[in-house]
Amino acid sequence: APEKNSLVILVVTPGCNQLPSLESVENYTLTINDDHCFLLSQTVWGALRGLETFSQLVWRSPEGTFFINKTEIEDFPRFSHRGLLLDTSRHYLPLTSILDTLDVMAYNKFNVFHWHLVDDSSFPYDSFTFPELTRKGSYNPATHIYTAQDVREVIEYARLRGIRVLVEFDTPGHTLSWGPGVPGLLTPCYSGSHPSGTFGPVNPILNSTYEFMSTFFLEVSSVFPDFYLHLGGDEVDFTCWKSNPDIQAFMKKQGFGNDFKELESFYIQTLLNIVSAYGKGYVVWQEVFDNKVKVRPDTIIQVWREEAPVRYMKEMELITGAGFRVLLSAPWYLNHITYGPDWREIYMVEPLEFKGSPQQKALVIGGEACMWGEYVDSTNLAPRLWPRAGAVAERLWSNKLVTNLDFAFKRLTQFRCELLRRGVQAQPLSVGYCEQEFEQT
Amino acid sequence: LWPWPQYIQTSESHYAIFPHNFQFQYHVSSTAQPGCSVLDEAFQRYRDLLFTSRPWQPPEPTRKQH
Repeated sequence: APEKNSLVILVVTPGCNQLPSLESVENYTLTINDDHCFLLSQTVWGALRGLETFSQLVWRSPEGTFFINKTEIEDFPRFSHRGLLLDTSRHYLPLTSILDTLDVMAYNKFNVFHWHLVDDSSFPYDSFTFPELTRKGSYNPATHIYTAQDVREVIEYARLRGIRVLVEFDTPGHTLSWGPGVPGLLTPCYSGSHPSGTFGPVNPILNSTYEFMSTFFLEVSSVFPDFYLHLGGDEVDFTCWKSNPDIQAFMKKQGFGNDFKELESFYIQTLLNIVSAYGKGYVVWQEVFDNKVKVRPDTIIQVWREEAPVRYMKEMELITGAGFRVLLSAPWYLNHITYGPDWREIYMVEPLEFKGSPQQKALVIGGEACMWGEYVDSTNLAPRLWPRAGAVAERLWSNKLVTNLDFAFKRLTQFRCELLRRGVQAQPLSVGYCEQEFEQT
Repeated sequence: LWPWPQYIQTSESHYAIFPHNFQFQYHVSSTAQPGCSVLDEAFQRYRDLLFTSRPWQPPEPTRKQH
């Protein structure tokens, strides 16, 4: 066979030292024929996607010679936000686990790392403005933290693979681990007329709360360069707010009556205004929309609840009907595991299958596979993620008509073997084996 | 290929690639040229991925010796 001794890359627009964004163009064409071995892309991000495809086209004969077939590819992503959420708060993930995951995300053409950094009960983000947050968080403040250097390393490692880092600091709920580090931040709960000694969501009626949030999110806005921050806003339990006499008085003064969703809206709006003032956009969980919080029109709403308050497809219809952009996660909670090939249900989700106008469908900017950490840490992250998350990756990248499960099964089985060859502990899809299993290195 | 491209046409005819002979090259008209960190590093990464196998190894005691 004639030899190919180079792949020639032509990038049209400059941008080597920039960061990828939601608007980044990832198109590329790959031409391998008698006259060319050529990769053409608009941006360096498209070139990265083309290099990954090229690396998968090369095959090896039994004698060990490398070959590539005559091929013409024109490619681009169906959705611009193709994310993977990792939760580093229920279990700490060592930096190497995060960096390894970014590598495999690039092999799957994911382009957003949604870093669910802190949540009950830990605070592993080493804030230089409020170091007590980590010191008083529930993890070992010497070993189970992400220093500023670690954060910088994750952001650059992701950038070099065309992956954005969307960081999440969830409030007002899920902040028990914030409390010890910032006295007075959380609402003291009462039983009867006396404090019970327990604490609930962030206290929304104190100026000191918003002064803290302003300072903290000023730091976060400077440390994390992506335009968007994820501000959570999910699962706020009102019990503690209801028990606190000062909050009851505030509710009366504000005329909120007994509707604590109004109080949550008051808090969220104030926080979103703080973050907007720093020139940032934001992503929030669907409760912020469900609770009718007034948010900026360019807010991105993330749908995570499968059945309640409504089925997720109905939720997509309601959110896009209200004119907001939306991200789908509900059917892609990979931390839910079952016996057997559950990648098939993951794969067969069609994000645009809700009732709505073409304008509404255009508001679906993509989705995220989520790996929550209650039962996941660095010992089982890779096999639980791969290749199942690959099913989401293809749904978000490939054409809507690519839905044949047999065709997908053949390719995903082969891709899983390629992941093994690349050193990824990817679990099997079904019975069988990979050629290079247990190969001597 | 995973994920599947939007448009692909391929054929049986194929070309050989010899690792020591093969290189990634910037086109003269490319706005990205040597020194472009994103692609310089990607070229190195994909050269390693293509031509060196580092298959995931099960923990020592259970590995079968061929």
